[in-house]
Amino acid sequence: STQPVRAEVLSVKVDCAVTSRFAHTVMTSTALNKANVSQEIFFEVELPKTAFITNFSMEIDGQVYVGEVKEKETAKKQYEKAVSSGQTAGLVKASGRKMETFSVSVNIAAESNVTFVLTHEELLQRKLGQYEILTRVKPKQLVQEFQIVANIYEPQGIAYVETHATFLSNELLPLVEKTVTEKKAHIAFSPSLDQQRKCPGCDGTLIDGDFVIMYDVKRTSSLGDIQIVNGYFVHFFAPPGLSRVPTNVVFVIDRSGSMSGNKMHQTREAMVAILQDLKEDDYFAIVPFDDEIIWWKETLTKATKENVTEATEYVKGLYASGGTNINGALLKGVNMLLTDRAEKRIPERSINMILLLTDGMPNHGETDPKRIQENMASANAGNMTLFSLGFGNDVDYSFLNVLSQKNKGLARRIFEGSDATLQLKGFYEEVSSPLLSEVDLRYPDNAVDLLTSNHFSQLFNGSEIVVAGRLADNNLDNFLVEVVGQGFEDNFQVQGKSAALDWATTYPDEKYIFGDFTERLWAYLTIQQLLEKRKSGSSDEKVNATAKALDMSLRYSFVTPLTSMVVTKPETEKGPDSPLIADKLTEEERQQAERNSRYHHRQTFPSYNAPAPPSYFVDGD
Amino acid sequence: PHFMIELPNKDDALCFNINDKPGTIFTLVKDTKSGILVNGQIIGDKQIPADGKIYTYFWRFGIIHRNLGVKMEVSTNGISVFQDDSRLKLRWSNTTSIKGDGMDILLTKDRSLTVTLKDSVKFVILLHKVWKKHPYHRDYLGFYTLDTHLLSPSVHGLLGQFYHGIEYTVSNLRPGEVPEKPDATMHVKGRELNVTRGWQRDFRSDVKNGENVPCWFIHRNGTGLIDGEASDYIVSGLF
Repeated sequence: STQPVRAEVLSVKVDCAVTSRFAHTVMTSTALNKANVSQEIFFEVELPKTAFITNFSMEIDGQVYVGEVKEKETAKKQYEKAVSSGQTAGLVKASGRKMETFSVSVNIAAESNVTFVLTHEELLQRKLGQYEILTRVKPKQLVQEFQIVANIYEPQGIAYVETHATFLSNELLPLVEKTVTEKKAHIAFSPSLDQQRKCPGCDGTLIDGDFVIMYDVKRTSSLGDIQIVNGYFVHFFAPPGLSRVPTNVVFVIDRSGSMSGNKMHQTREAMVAILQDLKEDDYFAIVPFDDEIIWWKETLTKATKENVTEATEYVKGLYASGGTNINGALLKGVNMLLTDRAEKRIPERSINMILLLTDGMPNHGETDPKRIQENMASANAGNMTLFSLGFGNDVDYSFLNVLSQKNKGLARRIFEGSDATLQLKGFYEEVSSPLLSEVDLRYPDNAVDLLTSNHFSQLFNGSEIVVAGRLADNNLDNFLVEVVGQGFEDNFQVQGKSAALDWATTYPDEKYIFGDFTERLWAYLTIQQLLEKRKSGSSDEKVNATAKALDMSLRYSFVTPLTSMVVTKPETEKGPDSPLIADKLTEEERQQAERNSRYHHRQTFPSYNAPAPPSYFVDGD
Repeated sequence: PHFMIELPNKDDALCFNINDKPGTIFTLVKDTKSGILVNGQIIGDKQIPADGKIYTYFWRFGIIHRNLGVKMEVSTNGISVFQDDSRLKLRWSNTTSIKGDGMDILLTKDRSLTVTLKDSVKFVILLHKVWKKHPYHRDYLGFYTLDTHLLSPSVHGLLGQFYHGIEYTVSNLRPGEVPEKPDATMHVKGRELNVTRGWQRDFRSDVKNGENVPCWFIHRNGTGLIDGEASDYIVSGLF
């Protein structure tokens, strides 16, 4: 949004091009300073937290000021003086659960225009069977030219496209233009000034909220879809028609004192819902813990209706008190799965997983996070997957993230709020339907290099595996691909040849879309994986991963946690302006921002704000 | 001094006052497992004010981290840090930050001292400066624990006993002595207590005016809420 005082927003445009799941979004806004004195004009937009900013520019009086991506440390050193005196302004801030805000302001002369352009890119992730493009728009005033345009190019074929927006009333609904052909979708929303008005004759705008596009692609091949463009390839693997593999899941539930109140209540509710979702061929166990570790039953239990009913009553009775022995509880879970597997109490072809739900750091038994991570990884020895759900703002997310990554899984933050139960259940839905385990995507060694990860512990129903790489031979336009994995009844194995896509034939009416998208997709994916590795790898791996990720972030101009975008504002009469620095926030920084904002929001009772961390103090009046 | 136990996951807070003779030393935090001890000494006003009530405040804290070999004395006059054989004196009139062996200190001039003791606890001591010629009041201190999750479950003391949460319910809300402060019945630790809705101030964001935090006030020096009686927490020395 552009929010000037006595300034007019001439245009706001969001132009998103998705090519094979890789989204390239350009947000452009032009404003006119109508005042007869110079004034500060603000540009504030929100972008998905999974996106990397790649470009930013401001055009003032025909002069273009471009942001430059630099190594974070170099940028900091370069502007150390300004940073230490608090003159620079961080341009990126956390905003809600899915987004972050980019904001900049610049002094504009009287009667002058300014145009801001922000570009970001991301690889859309398939979750629960669809991709989502989220655009948050808050122009705050009527805009002469307002436009959201998305063009989706999916050579695999588009299965469906749906749109919805939180601000779309019945009057605005028909304004969303949607054209879907076999391999291309065009979505446009461009309300006139009058259509933006909250009421006839008033200045308020209706446009305020999320505009969401959801779509999926067609899937016919068991091998998946391989695209070769300009010397890089990408392989999307989510074959149709696979049966779900039964799961053996141990729910390890923190019921320590800090979980009391809402968290425990929401955990009970979520567990009741999750238990109903278990399939009859699943096996499950429940291990609640505080400083003591207890269990519902000594072994895993088949998810029959009777057992689920009994377990439901059990979880309803969980209450919170005591300390937190995460180490002991996890080891108990591992032990149950290993023993039951050894004694053949669970099906041979089934997937083992532990779902840890906790809100905090251990303070009983083994309390050293590093040692807990080591203990778990060594007890597990690759036999099961650990998913961790970190509840609330106070949770040490990075501890849980590394803990899970070392055990083939992942961590997710559960945000405290009225929908926490849904978040918990939603996460379980994502991971509870494995279709394949130990999936390997193989390519000829001599044909490809710089491959992203090509081994995956699981493929979940509704998700997708993506592997990208560079072709060793630029002229190669097909090569042999093989995928192997373990399915429900049989081993899964497919082989096939890939073929380079002729974009001119597939999209004859399109001029150049953005030809290097496969290379940028590969770079994005590689950087993401390197950034993960620098958290959970060995110390050598961490150093190498950091160096590589930094090098690629700079080469492809991505603002990642290792780089910053430095924006130098034009000089004013008062002298040169301080530089502005756009950083990529890490999950920990987002968490910190939320903690701070919640602390400042606490005021009234009863409060419906999300809770802040507990505090204990003594003072005088 | 007023004690405040904020329980954000309940959207609630508990508070109580503890007063005693000036000079009394109370144990605020004691965790024998991690070797942490925080004691505080109260001080009274310069003279008994016209309303005849004696108000007391903390003016001196003694902090020990046995495992790190750290001993600190923080008073309204200054700060002394002892670690092994070294001794460091800091004045409230300076801003400084020190990264020590297992301990970080951030002193903000005439305002606050933030101390992080490795793998155990993080706290802030606020300095309340009072006009020197004030007829009654003197400078005093506030003690705020910021991060306690690494302390052991056996941590105790007037503040420490609450670090791992407390279970209670409040019912039977009824009019109190003043309309904006209703009374209620609190069920805690198997007892029923008469409590009053009120508020106390948190001075972290605004050291001068504080921020009102609504809380259930437990009468008679927190009796029934705290383990034992307030007098059980009295000790003879700061360390």
